[in-house]
Amino acid sequence: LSLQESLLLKSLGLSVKPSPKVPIPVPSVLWRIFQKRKSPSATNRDPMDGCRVEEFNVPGNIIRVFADQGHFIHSTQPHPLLCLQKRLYFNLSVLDEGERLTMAQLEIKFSHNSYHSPGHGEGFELRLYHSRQVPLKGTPSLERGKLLVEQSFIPLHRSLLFNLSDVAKEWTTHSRNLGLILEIAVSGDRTASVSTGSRSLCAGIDSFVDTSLLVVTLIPEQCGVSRRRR
Amino acid sequence: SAYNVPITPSNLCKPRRLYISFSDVGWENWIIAPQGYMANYCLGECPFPLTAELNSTNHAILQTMVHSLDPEGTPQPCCVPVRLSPISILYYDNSDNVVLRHYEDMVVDECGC
Repeated sequence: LSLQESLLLKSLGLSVKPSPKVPIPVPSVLWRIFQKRKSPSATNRDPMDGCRVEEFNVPGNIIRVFADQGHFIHSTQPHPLLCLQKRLYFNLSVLDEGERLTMAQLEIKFSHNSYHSPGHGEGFELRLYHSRQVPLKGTPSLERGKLLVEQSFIPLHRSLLFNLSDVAKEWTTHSRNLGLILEIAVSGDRTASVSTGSRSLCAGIDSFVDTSLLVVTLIPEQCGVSRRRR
Repeated sequence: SAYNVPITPSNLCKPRRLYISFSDVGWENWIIAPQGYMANYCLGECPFPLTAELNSTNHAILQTMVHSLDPEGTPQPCCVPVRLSPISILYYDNSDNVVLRHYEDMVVDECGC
């Protein structure tokens, strides 16, 4: 079986048989797409769009969700107004040569899912920078690169989504992937009321869980028209 | 495992059931879903005269005629898949990432000569 198995694995695009060490839960977005494709209506779909991810309206025949391998830059809150500073690192080196990246979406997940109308003073600012150095654990200094995203938000929803397709395309073509730096700070209009009260201004961010990067890639020769008849 | 379907009287070219179970080959620890799928395969004769439902090419019609005149010289046409459909597989890759990958031509829907 080993020869047949390795040939079949190869045809599935795998060099060796995966043996997951710490299988992470299946992201619900992948599960939803998988179930939708399995449904009878999907089987009557035009075979030509088999290599299109309708949910994101991009070409692609492979969707991966990368877990974040970065770490917090400070073990405690670095500053009364700066709630969180974290390196984000997604190991895209598993992508094969022939894969063309067509979309990358960053998801920042929180554990709360409250929809109550936020009390006064619940605003935060989120900033995302390129990192300018290799994300090694314990690297003291912080070399922020270009600011990619700056957005204020109220911690209401389970997750925030950001389209990082251009950044990820750069990582897979010419620039080195040094990861990103995520900062979440108290929003400007609250800094005036910095109080030494018991409740930290950052309390609303305690529900931060983690981040992941959803990446869609396309291997043109494995898709529809451009594929040579065997 | 090909289901031991009763041998149909017609051994004409048509799809036959073949269920691929990933746990049969010990892949269930990294393939999340599906646990298996109906791949099927093509089997059967392409005899002269080729009837319309055998999904045959003009060349196959010609070849069956030549085969009927000269069975030793020219073989019957082959029974092959003429319509296939894709499946998507959800699995863990070697870096424990979750991958949803689309594979074309994994299910035989129709056979022909």
